[in-house]
Amino acid sequence: KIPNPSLTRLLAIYHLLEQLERENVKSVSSSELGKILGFKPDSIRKDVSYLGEVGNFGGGYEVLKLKDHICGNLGLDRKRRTCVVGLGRLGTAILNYDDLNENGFSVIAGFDSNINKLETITTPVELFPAHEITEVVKKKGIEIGLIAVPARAAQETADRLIDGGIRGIINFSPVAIKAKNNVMIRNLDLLGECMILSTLLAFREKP
Amino acid sequence: KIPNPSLTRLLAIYHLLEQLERENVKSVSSSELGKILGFKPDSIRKDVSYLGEVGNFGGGYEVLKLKDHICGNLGLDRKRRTCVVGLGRLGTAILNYDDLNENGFSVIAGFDSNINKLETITTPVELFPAHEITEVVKKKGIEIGLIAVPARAAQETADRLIDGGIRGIINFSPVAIKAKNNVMIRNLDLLGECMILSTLLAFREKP
Ligand SMILES: NC(=O)c1ccc[n+]([C@@H]2O[C@H](COP(=O)([O-])OP(=O)(O)OC[C@H]3O[C@@H](n4cnc5c(N)ncnc54)[C@H](O)[C@@H]3O)[C@@H](O)[C@H]2O)c1
Ligand SMILES: NC(=O)c1ccc[n+]([C@@H]2O[C@H](COP(=O)([O-])OP(=O)(O)OC[C@H]3O[C@@H](n4cnc5c(N)ncnc54)[C@H](O)[C@@H]3O)[C@@H](O)[C@H]2O)c1
Repeated sequence: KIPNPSLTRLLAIYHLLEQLERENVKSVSSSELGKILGFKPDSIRKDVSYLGEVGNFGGGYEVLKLKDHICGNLGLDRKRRTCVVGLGRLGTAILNYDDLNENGFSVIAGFDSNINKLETITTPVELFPAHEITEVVKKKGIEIGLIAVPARAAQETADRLIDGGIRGIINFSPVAIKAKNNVMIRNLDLLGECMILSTLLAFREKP
Repeated sequence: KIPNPSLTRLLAIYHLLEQLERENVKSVSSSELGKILGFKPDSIRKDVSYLGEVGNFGGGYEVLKLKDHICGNLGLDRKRRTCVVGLGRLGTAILNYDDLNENGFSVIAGFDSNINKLETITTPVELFPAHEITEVVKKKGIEIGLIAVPARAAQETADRLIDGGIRGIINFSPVAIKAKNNVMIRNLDLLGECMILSTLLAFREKP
């Protein structure tokens, strides 16, 4: 089992290796990776070791080899089926976010409680009314749900997704959602992040 | 100095106290707070103690008193001036996000490198071309910048904001930004969160 901080570092290393591959760099050392990413070389070597032997060539890693090693071991080449619930300002931005599809997260359904939205939004994604969430998630084997509904509808939306068999949720609403059935929830709370920033700034200003 | 995990918990406690105040609840104990939020009562008592004495009435906190105590000590009633850079799908959603203004984060400027966008977007917020970021941030005393530009423009955008005297940045692009001048950066990376979820799911599926 890989601890979360190592996982986040491995993903950052993977992103960087993709960039180095595009720039035709053949090999890179853990201290060079550390310098670019701001991690200690020791923790990089330890993170990579969680994935088993990768072969270190005289002080450096082969870029392509390490990249494929991380990709295979973390299942980054897996395709995931996702859906967006709530097709307002934020939800429509996510519905058409090309980076998701390009990185193996295909958005295959959108849901909204307002029937008019379903008819007026132009998108290649199939749209459904909110009361069909559980049925559609089950039928299409959707694994990850992105929640972009108002705070008061967030828990109900999560419950509907979970009843349909969703396995992971990304919650954009500013309230905490209670999980059931071992479903993993990641919160992306813009308001919460602004408040943390504001508080940290207030501490710096204190006389 | 309050550790970040305590800070995040105190903000969650504050949000909950706002809700209890609306429901006319007069007092609440640390174990009740713990049960609702999923924190240990000890850590709640410790978090609150960072803010100095608040007076605990026979096993409970007065809701209003604790709320104002957290608000005053964390500077949550401070108004912050913010701006949005990049007025595409995500940026326009943020520009019109009412929750920001309602919680003391007034969005007072928007920027884009595409001049056409500045003329076609309907919003009460004043819009400027991207090359004026440094000048406008300085003139209007903007404290927090929200970056919603493509990955290749993220670092340049951060540098322009920092040159203008920005104090905190929230970065929505999927690349890590290098900070200067002691500026604080918080990343909200949807793609990164999806990849972490996908990796955690892959581990569960491993034979
Ligand atoms: N706009 C932003 O930039 C932004 C940024 C960060 C977080 N958020 C959060 O994202 C959420 C959506 O914000 P928004 O600005 O897009 O709001 P919005 O009002 O523009 O959109 C909300 C959408 O959800 C739909 N909806 C309401 N109840 C529903 C239900 N039970 N099931 C399915 N759909 C339902 C509405 O019909 C509407 O289309 C909010 O929780 C908000 O706090 C928004
Ligand atoms: N769309 C989403 O739902 C979503 C979700 C999460 C993260 N993101 C991230 O947010 C960023 C924006 O995504 P989007 O979907 O809104 O893209 P978009 O292409 O719709 O919008 C990008 C905007 O940035 C402007 N721009 C480009 N270079 C600029 C510069 N140097 N200075 C100022 N403005 C500049 C463009 O003119 C455009 O209006 C990307 O980094 C993306 O990865 C998007």
